[in-house]
Amino acid sequence: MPVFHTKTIESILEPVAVQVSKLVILHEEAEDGNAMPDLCRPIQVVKLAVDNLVKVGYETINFSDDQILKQDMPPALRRVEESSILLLQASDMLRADPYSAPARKKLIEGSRGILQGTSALLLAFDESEVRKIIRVCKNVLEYLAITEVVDRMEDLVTYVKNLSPVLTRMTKEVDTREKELTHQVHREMLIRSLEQVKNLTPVLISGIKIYITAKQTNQGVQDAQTNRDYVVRKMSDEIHEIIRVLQLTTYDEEEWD
Amino acid sequence: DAHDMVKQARQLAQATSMLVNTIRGQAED
Repeated sequence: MPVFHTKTIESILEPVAVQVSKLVILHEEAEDGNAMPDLCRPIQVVKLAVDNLVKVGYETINFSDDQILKQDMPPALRRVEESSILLLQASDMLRADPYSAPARKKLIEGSRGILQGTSALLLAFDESEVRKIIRVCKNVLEYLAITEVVDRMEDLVTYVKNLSPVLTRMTKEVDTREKELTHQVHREMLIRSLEQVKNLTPVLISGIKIYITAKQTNQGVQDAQTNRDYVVRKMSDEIHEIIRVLQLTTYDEEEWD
Repeated sequence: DAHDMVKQARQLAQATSMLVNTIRGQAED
């Protein structure tokens, strides 16, 4: 079971998570009693990277109109910043005493805090990206909801003209997202639902056409309407399923178990 | 922008990884 639910987050956090957990184990086994070298330089490199991330993080918050992102990101950025201060303090303490136990504790807390803060930051950002895809999905749902007003061929032309780009965008974004997920079951669920939507699209158009013709000739209107509404419902259900799966993480799956 | 944030997060993770590696290297001596 993958720990990180996207390949990007996994590629960023997994190597450092492995290092930090090994460090914690060493500390817990009290095998880290040797004199510490001068960590001033590597800690300065971390501090510089923190400053850059915090700067870009606040810029992202300021440019975003996603209220949840604006709420979720600052605590993560503060966690990263506070952790880097712990590292700087540890560096100072170790320069005075390379065996300092409280300094070691700060090193571990600082490293772990950077990992957790960066993880929270990437998750908040990823959730915001998912919300963008969901907005596109909901846009398609809105078009599907107005299918019943299409009762003339010229309306159908406009309807298809409007629906097609939104549907193409949804397909493209869900497809890209699916490839980004580490959880195979979630990927398969998205592929299946997306395939259903793709297959049902021509069926929907043809269903609307049949309904328009039936209305004009006043023959089989009820059947044509039932058939059209069935396809609309089926497509909407699949898009709702896509929205649900997009919001799943590995953690949710474990909760189910 | 978004790509910048992911890039900076990656750089921080790499810097932290190197730091922890240095600490651990010393601890394991």
